[in-house]
Amino acid sequence: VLETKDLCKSYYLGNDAIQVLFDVNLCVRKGDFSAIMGPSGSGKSTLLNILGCLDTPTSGEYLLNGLPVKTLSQSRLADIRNREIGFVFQNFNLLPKLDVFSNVELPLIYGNVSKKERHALVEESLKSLGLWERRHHRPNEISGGQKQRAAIARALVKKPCIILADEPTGNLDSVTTHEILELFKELNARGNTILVITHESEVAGTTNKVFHIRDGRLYHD
Amino acid sequence: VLETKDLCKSYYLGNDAIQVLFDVNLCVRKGDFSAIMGPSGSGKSTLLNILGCLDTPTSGEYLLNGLPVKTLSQSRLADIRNREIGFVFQNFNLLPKLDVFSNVELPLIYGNVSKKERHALVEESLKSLGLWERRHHRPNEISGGQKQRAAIARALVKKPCIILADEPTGNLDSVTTHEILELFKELNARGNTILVITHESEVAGTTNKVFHIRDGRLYHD
Ligand SMILES: Nc1ncnc2c1ncn2[C@@H]1O[C@H](COP(=O)(O)OP(=O)(O)OP(=O)(O)O)[C@@H](O)[C@H]1O
Ligand SMILES: Nc1ncnc2c1ncn2[C@@H]1O[C@H](COP(=O)(O)OP(=O)(O)OP(=O)(O)O)[C@@H](O)[C@H]1O
Ligand SMILES: [Mg+2]
Ligand SMILES: [Mg+2]
Repeated sequence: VLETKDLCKSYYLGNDAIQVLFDVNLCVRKGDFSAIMGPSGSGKSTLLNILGCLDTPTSGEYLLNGLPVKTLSQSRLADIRNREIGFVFQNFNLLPKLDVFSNVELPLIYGNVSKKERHALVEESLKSLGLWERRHHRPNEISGGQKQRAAIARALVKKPCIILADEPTGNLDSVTTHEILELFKELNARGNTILVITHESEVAGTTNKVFHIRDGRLYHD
Repeated sequence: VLETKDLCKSYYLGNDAIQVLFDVNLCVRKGDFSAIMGPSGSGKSTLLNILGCLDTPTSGEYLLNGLPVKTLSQSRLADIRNREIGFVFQNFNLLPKLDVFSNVELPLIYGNVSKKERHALVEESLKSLGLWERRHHRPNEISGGQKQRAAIARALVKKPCIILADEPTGNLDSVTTHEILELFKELNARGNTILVITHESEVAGTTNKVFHIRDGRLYHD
């Protein structure tokens, strides 16, 4: 369902080009529960951003559900990002002026969901992540791990079929990490496709397949 | 060197008071290398911010090097924060408009350090954290783990005798985590006092003493 062919990515800073991904060939099938591990700075977030249609490759192909993403219009891409993919950011990306409830509700505002239904979905999402008591707090009024859980709640609120999570447990204690993994396993059991970047072997051990990235190159276990 | 007596902290949101620390009695001696562990939301960062003179308790005492911190003037506190304590923030707190080099140099600009000496100290700090090649990048042009390492580099650049680190390895792979721990052990061997908040047992295992916080209460192992 997610397939890349010889994917390359370079960043351009002033006159310099920094190549960070080299000929990445990744294949994630529908219903897979996979992990990507690798050293800090090796290119994991860069790859996940391309898979989430948040960035474009410099060369190579990315096919999502068989469609070459570079042929899709901006509005079609936005549609895919909003409806089919739930993305958990490494740095959370919560909006500072909105409280936790509104942050998690945001993806639903763009769809055609009634207020009553939005509120039911947000409540379900927040309660599954232990954040209901903090729903009226703003991001700077909650702990680091609570921010991380709010980012997960927001990614899951639309029940997307593809979940891309960038280091979703880095700020969590082992009990809470275990709860998040149980939630992911349950979502996977219901047919959702999950790809997690992690550096924790306990998290990778829960998945069915582990890819490794070193210096921008992907290796299968 | 860091001592709290019946420390309590409450946050006030609108008309509500949320108490997050209850009668915390912590004692850290000069040269200790200690860890604080506990569930997400239990009060760890709140406690560390008070120890780093970035926040004040609601009641109770905090003595730093024997001095009751609440009797100190704003300028004396700023002086202590700048000269004696190196603080690694859970969310990094890098300035987005400055490149990595300038972010790490910032604590030295407020002292009376010559440009030549500042640059030597920044170079040493960046090289010890594997960031020299990224010194001209800005925070949004580096990876999550590189931001975390930049936050550590900035905290250490003035060679402070007290290092307070809030989950300094949450975004790092195991090899890089190990390198950070080796660096901390070396600093501790030279007499620096280090207190680390962590949820990784590998990190806590490197320290000599582990405290636990649950629901705002501190327990000794
Ligand atoms: N400014 C604030 N206003 C109100 N409540 C707050 C504020 N900051 C933190 N809190 C609450 O205080 C509690 C303790 O927060 P703290 O950041 O100390 O937790 P923590 O132990 O560091 O958690 P984590 O492991 O997730 O980083 C949390 O329940 C949080 O929601
Ligand atoms: N906007 C940018 N401009 C230039 N270089 C960048 C940019 N963003 C990232 N990089 C560089 O690209 C490389 C890969 O970054 P990426 O964020 O994908 O790493 P990562 O594997 O996710 O690391 P981590 O585990 O630390 O999060 C890094 O060396 C980083 O410095
Ligand atoms: Mg990353
Ligand atoms: Mg914290």
